[in-house]
Amino acid sequence: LPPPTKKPLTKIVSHLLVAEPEKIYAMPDPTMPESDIKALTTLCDLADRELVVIIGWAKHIPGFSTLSLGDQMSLLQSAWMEILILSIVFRSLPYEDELVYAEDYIMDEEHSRLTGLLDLYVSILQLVRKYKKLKVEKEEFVTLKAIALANSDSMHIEDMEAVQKLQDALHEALQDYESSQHQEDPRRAGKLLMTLPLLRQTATKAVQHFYSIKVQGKVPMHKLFLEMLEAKV
Amino acid sequence: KEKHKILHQLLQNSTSPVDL
Repeated sequence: LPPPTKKPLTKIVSHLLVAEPEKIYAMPDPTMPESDIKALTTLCDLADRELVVIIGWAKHIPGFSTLSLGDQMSLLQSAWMEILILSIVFRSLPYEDELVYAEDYIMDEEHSRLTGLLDLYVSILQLVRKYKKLKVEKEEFVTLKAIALANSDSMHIEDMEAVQKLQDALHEALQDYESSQHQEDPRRAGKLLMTLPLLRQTATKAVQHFYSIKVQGKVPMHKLFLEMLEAKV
Repeated sequence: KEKHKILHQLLQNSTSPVDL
């Protein structure tokens, strides 16, 4: 028998680890007086810059760039908030009851309340607790992020077969990773995938909240963030 | 597509996705 060839799927996880973007910082404007508007302005600016990074990151997901441009757009328009939130969740894992929007922008319950983000804080923390309990690893987190993108249930997909292929490849990568690294828990891949409905629910809430902030018109928002918000509603 | 100009542009920008 020929020696077993190294599965390209384990390669997907290592590839996703390499494709992981550098940290970006919130850098709140030091000249602006502290207020809820300042906090929301900082977060919207951070999200806008993160979106640029997410779009670049998506291109490195094996198979993503071979989708039609329209399908790439549809997946990103559906999943961007889930990807943003998953990143916040992962950064917040080492912390206790605090959300790490960026390493220089960490919000506790009180700060979230003052900013009108208490509901979101509670939902995101529920996700943080789930992943803490699972002791989710970076390999799993990067794979879940890619799965959230591929599985975003956009209603505008042109080539569902190609998107299904991407989902299958990423799903298989997660399963292969779990069966080699977590033999002690044969249901671990399933447990991880079962966190995705709460992620979807939280992202939906977040989009609605930021959309209503946009409608109120008090918080300046950059064009890409606005464009992505509008694509969701 | 016109409505989603920036996303469209950023996706079209040349980065060479690494092939596996």
